[in-house]
Amino acid sequence: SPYNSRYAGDQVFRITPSNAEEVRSLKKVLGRMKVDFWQPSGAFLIHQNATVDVHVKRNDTRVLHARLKQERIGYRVFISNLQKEIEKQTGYHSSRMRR
Amino acid sequence: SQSQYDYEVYHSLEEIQAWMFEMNRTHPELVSVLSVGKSYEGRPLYVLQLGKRSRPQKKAVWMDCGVHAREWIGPAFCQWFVKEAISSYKYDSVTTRLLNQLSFYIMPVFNVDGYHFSWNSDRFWRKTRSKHHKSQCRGVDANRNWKVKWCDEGASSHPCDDTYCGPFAESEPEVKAVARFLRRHRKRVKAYISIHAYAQMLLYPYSYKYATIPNFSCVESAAQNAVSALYSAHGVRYRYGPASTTLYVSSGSSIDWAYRNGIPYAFAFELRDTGHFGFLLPESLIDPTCAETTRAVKAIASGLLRKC
Repeated sequence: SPYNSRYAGDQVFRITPSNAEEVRSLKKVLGRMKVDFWQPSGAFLIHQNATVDVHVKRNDTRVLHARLKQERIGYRVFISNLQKEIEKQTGYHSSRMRR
Repeated sequence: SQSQYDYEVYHSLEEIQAWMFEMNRTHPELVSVLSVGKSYEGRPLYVLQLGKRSRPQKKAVWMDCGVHAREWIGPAFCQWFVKEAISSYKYDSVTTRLLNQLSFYIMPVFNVDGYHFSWNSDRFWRKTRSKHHKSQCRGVDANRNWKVKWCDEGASSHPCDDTYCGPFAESEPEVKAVARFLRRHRKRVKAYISIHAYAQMLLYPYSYKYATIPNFSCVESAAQNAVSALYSAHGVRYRYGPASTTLYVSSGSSIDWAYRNGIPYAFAFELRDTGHFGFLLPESLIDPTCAETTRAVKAIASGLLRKC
């Protein structure tokens, strides 16, 4: 399977901080974790009412769920299993066959 | 061969480079392949010159895709645009006029090393693959490395960050090669277009400050026409405006450099998909995304043939 399934169980969180306090809290929470920023391109670019999408490794998803709940920051899981989405993107099996 | 090439799937770097030469072989009167330099890892940096070879001093449009490796819809769009232009030349009056009166320099994959790495190792790699200093981290953000307000607000000086500006401006061979090409052709290039994903926006200078560009009204109306043309295809709305206020402030960006280098129309497209897929736009959506964006790029190019 593509990338040797390294993204199995990884998730992408979508978070939209609605005020300055939530922006501060979110920067603090994400600053302590190793996440891959999809948008914006880094924690220092997070601003109020702007969508934040972060890719979180499977071992860290539980921690982030807990931290966001603790900070009462609204969020949703944008992509629940990254590996599946990668395979869907290129129709992995069918497109390889086609090629 | 060309007729079997599938424009509705994502292709590896090798396939795209082979495709470029195939387009030149099958349409020599409209397509030539230029090499503008070599990447950090030594790969050639190919650019297609598209358009009727008539007058040497024709106005030109530059379009690059794949500055950020993980934004795969970019290279897919550059290929689609070339295919569309060639297949509708002589059949569609707008395309015929554009290819007769303009030259298009199209770089399907700007960040060849990063794109290759995103196919074979890390699907979400963004930067180039250069190695600087003693840092164990690789790569520079190719959209923070241009010689305009370099490494100021909105860029990072830490080699491990995704927005790392590099050890110095134009440190990346890919950036230096394209900057050199555009400097050399500055009198002819009237529009610079860079294709990114996935915020669904059309951005123009400035990125590095909140000021208004001198030719704002012309650029603003070109952007408005472009997003209207895009919307007319499938009803998808794109926001548009200065990058600093529409997205966020960033320094060392290619559109600011192009604009400051004398190119009056500089745009960055942020293609789909902000709704469900992010960087993982499925192949089933390549067609509508590329079709709508082709209308927008044609609208920008047509605007160059009118007085503003």
